[in-house]
Amino acid sequence: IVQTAKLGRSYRDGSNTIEALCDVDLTVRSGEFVSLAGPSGSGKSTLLNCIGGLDQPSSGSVSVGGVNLGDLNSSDLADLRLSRIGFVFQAFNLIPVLSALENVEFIMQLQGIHAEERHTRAEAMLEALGIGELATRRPGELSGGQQQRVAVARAIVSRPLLLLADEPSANLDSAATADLLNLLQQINTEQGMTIITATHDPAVMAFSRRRIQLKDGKIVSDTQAGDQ
Amino acid sequence: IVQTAKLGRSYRDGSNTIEALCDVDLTVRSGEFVSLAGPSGSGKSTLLNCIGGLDQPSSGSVSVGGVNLGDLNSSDLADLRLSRIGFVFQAFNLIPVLSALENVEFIMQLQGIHAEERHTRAEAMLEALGIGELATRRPGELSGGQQQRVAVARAIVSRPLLLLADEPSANLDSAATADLLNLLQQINTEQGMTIITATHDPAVMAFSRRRIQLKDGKIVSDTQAGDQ
Ligand SMILES: Nc1ncnc2c1ncn2[C@@H]1O[C@H](COP(=O)(O)OP(=O)(O)OP(=O)(O)O)[C@@H](O)[C@H]1O
Ligand SMILES: Nc1ncnc2c1ncn2[C@@H]1O[C@H](COP(=O)(O)OP(=O)(O)OP(=O)(O)O)[C@@H](O)[C@H]1O
Ligand SMILES: [Mg+2]
Ligand SMILES: [Mg+2]
Repeated sequence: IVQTAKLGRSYRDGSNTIEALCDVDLTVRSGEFVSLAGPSGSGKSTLLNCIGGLDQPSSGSVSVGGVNLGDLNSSDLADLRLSRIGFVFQAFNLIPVLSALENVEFIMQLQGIHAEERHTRAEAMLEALGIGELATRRPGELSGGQQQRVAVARAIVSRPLLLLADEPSANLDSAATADLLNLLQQINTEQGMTIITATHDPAVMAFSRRRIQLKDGKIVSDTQAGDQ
Repeated sequence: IVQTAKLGRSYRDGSNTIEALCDVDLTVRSGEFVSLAGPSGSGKSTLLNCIGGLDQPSSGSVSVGGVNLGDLNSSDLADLRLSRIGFVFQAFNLIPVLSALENVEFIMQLQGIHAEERHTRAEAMLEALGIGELATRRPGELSGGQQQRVAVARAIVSRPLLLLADEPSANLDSAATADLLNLLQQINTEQGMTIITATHDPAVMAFSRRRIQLKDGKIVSDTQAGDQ
């Protein structure tokens, strides 16, 4: 469960102040599957980064699982991210010197999971995303959409309570997108993983059950599937 | 005009050979606007990289403007790219320490164009892509879709004969995509710039007048708009 209160994030650009987020009040309940939609530059990535503790708000607060992120020191924040949050970055952020499999195992290693279990789970996750045969390749030896799927695998294999996925289908064709969404739906249903995804992709929006529209750093609408 | 003959590109992956491209015969005439479509991993980026001289084929040949790229030494190849080809990379590849404006001016500087003209043209191009006010920001201070548009601006501002655009709309919402396509259409019509774009985006495919479908490194169909 995620809760933000009057969340703001601004930047100084010379003498200007850019309000990337302004006065965002958001509550996401456990098990929800939510899309953040909105034009380029509207604040989707910034909001995900604040929710995931990767960025500090300029004003207001964020709580994840009842814990106010602003109360945590950086080491406790890192622990919380490690144990509870999976993040798919808009630019993937894979480790270039590790193989696809090692990239996916990496977080489980930090979580103290044994080598054999890590290996089994990582392989299964790559398989589920249609890239099982690419386990030994390094990111530079993969296509854009293959790298994207390694980034997704890495984020979900650690079974986080909360998945934050920034444009997870941007480099995927419709077939790979459908497979990805089916997998996310399955984990959402079976494990109760809460999913918040920033996206431009109508296919992703259609799968989520709630759509939050951003414009110029503000929430302008918040609709449930089935509503108008 | 682009011509490939029996173009092949393979990689060694341990004891396996991966055929990223196989036996590709392609002719694109001056002024055409072509989409390369196909699933993730089907060879779109590899084909663009071979056409643009960024990657060397394993077999077969590529000619651009009548010049066989395989005949050129690396310095002449670099000159040809600089003077004739614009490239939008799937991962943008912006220079992190330069501003958006400087990134766009960069190629014109290598082409020996004077500072004042560079500045004017770069500003106008950012403006045309809806990011004029972001001129002084560095890539790390921009959203994904804003970085994408800087990458497009950089590729087209040097008025290349041939634009190779790898997934130019992947991180753009529909409004920004429509603006981008209108701009590309305009340059295609007014300047006769040939455009070859790799894409998953139906909006981009709809704008191009010819669609080449790739699957497992091979061309499986080649249709003109207006055909079935
Ligand atoms: N260095 C490499 N070593 C081995 N295989 C490679 C290497 N680089 C690319 N490949 C493989 O070549 C194939 C074609 O890759 P390419 O990047 O051209 O695909 P693509 O059509 O652009 O895919 P996407 O839509 O995901 O961007 C892929 O299967 C990819 O894994
Ligand atoms: N370091 C920074 N300095 C100044 N402005 C910034 C900085 N980082 C981000 N911004 C601005 O904050 C705004 C929101 O950015 P954000 O990345 O959240 O947008 P987005 O909705 O994810 O866009 P996209 O769909 O293009 O990925 C943008 O206008 C961006 O230019
Ligand atoms: Mg973003
Ligand atoms: Mg590609």
